[in-house]
Amino acid sequence: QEGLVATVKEAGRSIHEIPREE
Amino acid sequence: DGALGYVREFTRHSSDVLGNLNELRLRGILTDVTLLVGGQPLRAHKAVLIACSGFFYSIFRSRAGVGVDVLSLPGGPEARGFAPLLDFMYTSRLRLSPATAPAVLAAATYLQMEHVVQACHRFIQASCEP
Repeated sequence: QEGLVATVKEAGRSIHEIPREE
Repeated sequence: DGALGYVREFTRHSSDVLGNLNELRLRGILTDVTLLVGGQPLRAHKAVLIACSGFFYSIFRSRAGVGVDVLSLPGGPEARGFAPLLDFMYTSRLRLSPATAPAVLAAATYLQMEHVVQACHRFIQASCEP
């Protein structure tokens, strides 16, 4: 159907992790 | 004095902050870079881009990146693959369809957004299954 949107939840990390200052 | 401390955690805070940042983007408030994607100008906040993309992290964290306020991405992603990623950065929601998924995958690869790349692969794989 046009316009039907199924939402799938992603529980994992979504973006990179900026390294903590050494 | 060793008194027991209390912390009130506002569990919606991170999504509320992101929602406000998206409103600032849509209204052009404090946006500090124009991205030329497929010739289409897209305004954004460097801080959000750098937080979400390894590619932008490597560009804007350098001293040379500080002065950049217009960035064209020659040979880079096409707008129909990039725009859903910019919306994802500001909303946590990635809009995919069988028609757009390959372009979004190419853009996410270019922007070094590995977790989104994996999600695109899962979506394309699922779309192929009967």
